[in-house]
Amino acid sequence: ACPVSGVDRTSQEIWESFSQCFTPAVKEVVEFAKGIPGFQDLSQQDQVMLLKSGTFQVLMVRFCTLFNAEERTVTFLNGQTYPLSTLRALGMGSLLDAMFDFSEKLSSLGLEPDEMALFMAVVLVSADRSGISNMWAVEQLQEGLIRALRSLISRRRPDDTTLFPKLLLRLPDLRTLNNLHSDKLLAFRID
Amino acid sequence: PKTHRVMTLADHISHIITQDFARNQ
Repeated sequence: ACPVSGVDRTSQEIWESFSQCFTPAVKEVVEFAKGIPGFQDLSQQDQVMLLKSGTFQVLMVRFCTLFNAEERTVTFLNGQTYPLSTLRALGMGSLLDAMFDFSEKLSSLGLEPDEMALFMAVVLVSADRSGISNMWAVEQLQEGLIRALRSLISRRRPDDTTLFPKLLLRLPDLRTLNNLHSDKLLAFRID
Repeated sequence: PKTHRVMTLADHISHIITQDFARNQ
């Protein structure tokens, strides 16, 4: 849980807590990746490179359920909900605005949890390929996962032929989010 | 006064991943 709470916390403490939120979330993405069929067949170097490139994007997908577009609130992992206005006052504005916009678009597609999980796997293996040693293996893995996602979605919604293309269009959105926001600064207190 | 280690979100993600793989080797 992320201990963002109460009016008695200083801005600095809230920012430290916000920064700390990402640590367990990143570790969960690593564990998630290990469970993707075929991911651990890649070389360790390539696994690391994909995770470094793609984790931010996977987190954007994962966190989108924490954003309430109608209420303009964000729920942190400890269950505390904050209005965007409060968080913006702490300087988190541009990243959160982008996450809200992305969350609205993705949520409107109405994905089931298994579809969302498979989509996150596709996001991870579609990450930037700089530094990848075996491109062919990564491409094979990506193609297999995209085929599986297409199959899952079309079996469940045979009459909706637009959902899968709309979902794939979220991939460049995620790359843009990554390019614009992954250089945002976090602050961790040194005790 | 508190001392902070400041890093980008990208660097933080990278650090966690490197640590995890090193730990599991």
